Amino acid sequence: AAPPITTASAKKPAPMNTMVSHLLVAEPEKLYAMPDPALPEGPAKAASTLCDLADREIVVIISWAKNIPGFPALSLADQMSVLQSVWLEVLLLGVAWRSLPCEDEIVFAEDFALDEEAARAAGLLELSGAVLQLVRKYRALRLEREEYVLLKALALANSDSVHIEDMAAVQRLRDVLHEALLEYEGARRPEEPRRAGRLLLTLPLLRQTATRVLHHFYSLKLEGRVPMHKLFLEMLEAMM
Amino acid sequence: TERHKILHRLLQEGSPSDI
Repeated sequence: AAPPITTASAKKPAPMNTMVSHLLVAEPEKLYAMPDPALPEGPAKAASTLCDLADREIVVIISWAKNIPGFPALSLADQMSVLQSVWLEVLLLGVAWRSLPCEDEIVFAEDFALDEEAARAAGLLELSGAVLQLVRKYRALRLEREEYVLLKALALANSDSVHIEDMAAVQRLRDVLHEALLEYEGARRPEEPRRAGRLLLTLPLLRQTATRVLHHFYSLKLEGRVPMHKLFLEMLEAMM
Repeated sequence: TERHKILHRLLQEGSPSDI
């Protein structure tokens, strides 16, 4: 006989569905770079377009993080420490995801994509090479949207900031998301028992890429020739 | 917090989401 449906069990849908669907709804709207048509094409324009885009994207990432289950429960200080340490990883995962359908092209925004030639002309060849390595990795894995949103939330929760006060709370956030990924893959791809592990093992390359990109932008900041908004500067400095 | 005042303000302000 079927067990009686209790209120508790009736209220408890599969956790994986809850988390994945929540993260899918929390996905931000598309961003546009809107390069200044008055500026001549070249490295200065590309850098200033990217810095302006990054500043707006950080605002979006902060709003997005507030929608990650468990994140708002962290202390304000810990929310700041987490975001200051991982914002660029979250941003780059978004860039990698947008670039997946395009062969050898980095889609920084809907209206701002660079192929190798354009990246060279814009003085971004080294930076784009690093991002392309990440894109190729996710393309080889045939990353799905559900996996992307889970991985992005995990990148947030995977902060190793030494400034975090309540590490246990961050670990709980990480565990809940890890569990959601395991459950998702268990249900979606039972024939690929190592897929969740493979996805998680892309996080070191994501961090490495973020470090390279950070140094690129920090050099630009030190040169002082590219205008940077205050929030972008604040977040760059927090990582150095 | 003083050094990171924009992040601090953005985290504090508004509702957690508009979804």
